[in-house]
Amino acid sequence: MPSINVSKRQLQTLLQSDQHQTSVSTPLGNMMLEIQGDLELPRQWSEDQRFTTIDKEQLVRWGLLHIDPSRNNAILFVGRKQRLLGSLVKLDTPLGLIKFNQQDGIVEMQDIFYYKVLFKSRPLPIM
Amino acid sequence: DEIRIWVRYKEGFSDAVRKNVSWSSLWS
Amino acid sequence: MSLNLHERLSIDRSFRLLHLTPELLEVLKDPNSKLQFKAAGNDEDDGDVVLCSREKTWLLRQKNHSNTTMLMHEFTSEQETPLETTFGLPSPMSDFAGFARTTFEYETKEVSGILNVESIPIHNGSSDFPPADGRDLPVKSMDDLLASSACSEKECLLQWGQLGGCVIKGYPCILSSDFLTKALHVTLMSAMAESLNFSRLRLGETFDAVNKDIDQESNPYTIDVIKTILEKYGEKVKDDDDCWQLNQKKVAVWYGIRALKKYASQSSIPPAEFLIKWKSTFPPYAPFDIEIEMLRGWFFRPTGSSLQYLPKNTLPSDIKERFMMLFKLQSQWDMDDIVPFVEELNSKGLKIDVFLMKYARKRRVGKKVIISSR
Repeated sequence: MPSINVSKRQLQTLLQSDQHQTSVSTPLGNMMLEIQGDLELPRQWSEDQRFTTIDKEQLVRWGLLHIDPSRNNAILFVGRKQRLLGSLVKLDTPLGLIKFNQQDGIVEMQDIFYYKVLFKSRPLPIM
Repeated sequence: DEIRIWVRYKEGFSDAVRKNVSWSSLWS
Repeated sequence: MSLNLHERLSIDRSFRLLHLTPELLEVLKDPNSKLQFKAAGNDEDDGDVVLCSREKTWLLRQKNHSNTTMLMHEFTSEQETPLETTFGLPSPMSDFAGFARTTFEYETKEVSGILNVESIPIHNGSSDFPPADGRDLPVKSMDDLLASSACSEKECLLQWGQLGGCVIKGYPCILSSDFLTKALHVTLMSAMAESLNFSRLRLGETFDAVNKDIDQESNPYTIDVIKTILEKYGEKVKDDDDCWQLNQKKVAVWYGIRALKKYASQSSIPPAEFLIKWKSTFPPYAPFDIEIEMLRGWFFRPTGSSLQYLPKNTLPSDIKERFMMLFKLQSQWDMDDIVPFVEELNSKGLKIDVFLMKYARKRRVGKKVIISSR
C-alpha cells in the first residue's frame, strides 16, 4: 500500500507567524485566478513582444488585471479585445496548494489560498 | 493578429461531479 | 492596482488544490504533527486515497468543475514592460506568471480509519508462531500494518486493541477467540489468587501472577499476550502508561457470549437457568455482575422468554432480508432486543425510530415498544 508524507517545510514560517492571505496574493506571492470559460493561449513561442523568457521559462503575456482593493472589484483585460468584470472572493474553505513531484517522490504543501479572483460574467468588448 | 488570446465563455457553472481519488491520479 | 498577467508556455501538471478544513489547518499549524497520503488496498490503484494525521483520517474526493483556474506566482520582470496605454489604467505594479491550471479540487471528508487485517494471521497459542524470519508473513511489523491501513496511528492502535491484536517477537497476529478466552480466564484467576486490584492492573505484576508456577518452555502466556488481554478487556488508566482498569462489563459479556454459544445454540434455554450456567463459566469467586440485557444482539427468544444464541454473522447483509429473517425467528421483538441486530445497516444514520419504521411496525404495549413485521 503506497503512502507518502506531506512536507510543509515551505509553509512553516507562514503557519507559525499566523500570517495568511488577506488580498489578491498570498504572503508567499501566489494568486488564484478563476474564469467561467476556457482561456485560450498560444503554446508555441513567437517573435512578438508579448513573449519573454524568465529564468529559462518561456512566458506569454496575456492579460492585465486591475484590482480596486477598497471595493474588491476586479477588471481583467484579456488579449487586445476582451474585458471581464469580476471580484476578489473569499473561499468557503481555504485551499492548500500541493505539488506532487513524481521525479523526486516528494509531496509538498507550498501555500494556502484564502481568496481567489473570480470572473463569471460574459466578456465585454474593449471599446 | 495571428496570436490568439481569448476567453471562450461558458454560460453555466457545474461542479456536481465527485469521485474518489486513486493513487495514480495524484501523480499523473 | 494593476498587474501584468503571463502564463508559462509549458504548464506544470503536478499541482493540486486540497480543501483545508479547520481540523486540517490545526494539524498543519502544529509543528510536531505529520500528514500522510495513503491508498487503501494492496495494488497501487486498488483503493481510495486518504489523508492521515496521527489521530484522524480524511477521505479525498475529487470535485470537478467547469471553470478555468489558473495558479500564478509573482515575479520580477527583467524587461521593462511596454505600457498598454489602451486601457487608461495605472502602470502595472508587478507581474504574475501562471504556472499551473486545474479543473478540480480535492475535498476532504473526515472518516473512520479502517485497519487492514486481511493478511494478519490468527494465532491460537501454538508454539510454532512466528515462523523463523517471519517467512510467509506478509505483514512483518506494526509499522507495516499501519502503512497498509487507510487509518491514522491512533485509530490503528485502538482498533488493534479491540480486535485482540498481539505482537509476538515483533510480528503482528490476532489471538483466536479460544486463545483469548483461555488467556483471559488464566489472567483473572491468577490476578485474584495474588489479590491484584482489578482497577489498577500493571502489566509486569499481572504477567508475574500468571506465570507463577508455569513451566516457561511450553508457556503460551507471554507478556505480549497478557498485554493484549489488558488492552482488550481493560482501559488504560489516565496518565499511567503501564496500568489498566479491567472493564468488568466487557469481561462479563465475553463470557456470556461464549455461554450462549455453548448452552443455547441447538435449543433455547430459560433465562434463569442460563444465568446460572453463565455464572458457572467464570473463575470461582469472580466478582462480575451479570444481566441478560448485557447480551442483547447475541440472542433471540423463539418462545416466550427463553433465549437462543444468534450470531450476527449468520444474518443476511441486506436490510430487508435481515428484518425478514429476524421476524421469521421471532414474530415480535422488544425494540431494545432487535436494535443491536439491525443498527449496523443504518448506513444513512437515521434516527433509530425512523429507521425501524421503514422496515417494520412499531407499537407500544405498556412501557415496552414492540417491533413486528409490516
